[in-house]
Amino acid sequence: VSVSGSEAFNFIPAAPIFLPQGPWNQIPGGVTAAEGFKAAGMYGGLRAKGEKPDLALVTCDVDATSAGAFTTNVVAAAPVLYCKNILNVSKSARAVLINAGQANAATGDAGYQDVIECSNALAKLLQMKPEEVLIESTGVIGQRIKKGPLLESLPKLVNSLSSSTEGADAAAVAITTTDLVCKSVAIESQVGGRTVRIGGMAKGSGMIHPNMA
Amino acid sequence: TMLGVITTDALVTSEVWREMVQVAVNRSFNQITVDGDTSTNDTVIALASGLSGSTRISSLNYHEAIHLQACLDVVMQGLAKSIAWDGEGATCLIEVTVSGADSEAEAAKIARSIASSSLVKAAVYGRDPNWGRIAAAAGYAGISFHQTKLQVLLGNILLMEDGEPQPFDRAAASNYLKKAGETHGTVEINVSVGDGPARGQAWGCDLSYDYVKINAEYTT
Repeated sequence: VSVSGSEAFNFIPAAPIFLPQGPWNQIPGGVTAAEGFKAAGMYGGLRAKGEKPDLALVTCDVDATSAGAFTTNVVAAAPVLYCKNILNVSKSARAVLINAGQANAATGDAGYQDVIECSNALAKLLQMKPEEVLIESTGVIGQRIKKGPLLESLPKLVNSLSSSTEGADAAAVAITTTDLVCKSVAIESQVGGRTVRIGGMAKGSGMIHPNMA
Repeated sequence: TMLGVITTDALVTSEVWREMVQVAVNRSFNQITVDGDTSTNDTVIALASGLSGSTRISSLNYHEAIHLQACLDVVMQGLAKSIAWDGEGATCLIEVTVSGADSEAEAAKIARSIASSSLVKAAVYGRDPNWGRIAAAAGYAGISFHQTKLQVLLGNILLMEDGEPQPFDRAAASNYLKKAGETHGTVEINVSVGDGPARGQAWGCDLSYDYVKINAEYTT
C-alpha cells in the first residue's frame, strides 16, 4: 500500500526541526526539495507488526555526485559494506532504497547477496546500472531482509515516486523504527548567484552514538 | 540506528562533496548520543544533482563552498538534533556547548562526553542541577584543560566559575529543567574550559525509566 505524505502523518507526526538564523530559508519538501529528486514511501509488509510504511525510495533524474558516511562499528551490516564498496568504485549514484524492519546485520554472505539482489531488481525497474543504486537498512540485527515482499513491492514503490513534499514525507515515515516522530527538513539559499536547495531526512531513536566515517 | 539521506541541486565535484559531507557529519550526526551504543547500520548518503545551475564548486576554499558547507551543516544539525530530541524515553533535548578550547575537535569531544554521561542525563531527568556531574564528564573527556578555568552554566544560571561552585537559586535551576521536560523543550548546558578560540556542540537527551522499559522489552 503506497501512502501519500498526508496519510503518512497518520502513522507518526513530524518532528519540530529548529534551524538557527542564517543566510537561508526553511522550505517544505525534505529530500524532494532539491531539483531532480523524487521520493516514495509505502508499506511493503516488512515490519514485524502494524502497517506503517516500511519501504522508502529516493531517486535522482540525473547522475548525482555521491558521498557517504558509515558506521565504524566493525560488526557492520551488509548494506553498509555494499555502499562502501559502491562509493569506492563510483563517484555518482541515482537511487537510495531503504527498508525498515530488518537490519540485515550479522547475516553473512547470504545477507550480502540479498542486498545485491535488491539493488539489481530496482536498477532494472529504474533502467539504471546496479552500481547506481545504494541501500540502507534498519531494524532487527541478525534478521535478513524479507526479500520476497520487498521485491514484490518495488514496482508499486517506483510508480509512486513523486517530486512533491508528499513523496518526501512518505519516505521519511517509512524509514522509521522506534521513532515517535519522523525527521525531514529543507532549506534554500543563494549560492554562486543561483538558488540552491538542500534537503534531508533521517531516522533514529535508540542505539544512537554515531561514529561515522 | 540512525539513517540519513541528504539531497541538493548544487553543482559540486566529487572530491569536494565528499569532504564537505564528512565535515558536516562530524558537526552533526557524529555529535549526538542517546545511549552510547554505536549501531551496526549507521549510514548517511548525500547526493548532489547539480541541476540548480549554480557555479561549479571545485575547491573547498571557494566562497560558494564555504556557504554551501554552512547550509549543509545546518540541515544535518537540524536532523541530528531531532534524533536526539526523539531519543527513546526522552522528555527533553540536551544541547551542550563548549567554548574556550584550543580546537573545534577538542571542544566537540568535551561536549559529547557531557551529553553522553548517564549521570548527567539522569540528573536532567531528575530535574537536578548537578554541576558536579557536568564537571566530571568534562574532566574525563580526554582533553586537558586547567580545572581552575572551568565555567558551567545551566541555561543562563551560573553554577560554576573558576572551577568552583557558585551560590545559585536551586529552585530556579530545577524549574528550568522541569519546564524543559514538560514542554519537550531544550536544556542548554554551556561550558567554558579556557581562553581558546574554539567551540563545539553536542546533543543528547535525558535518561528516563522509559528508556530501560523500552529496551528491556524490545528484543531482537
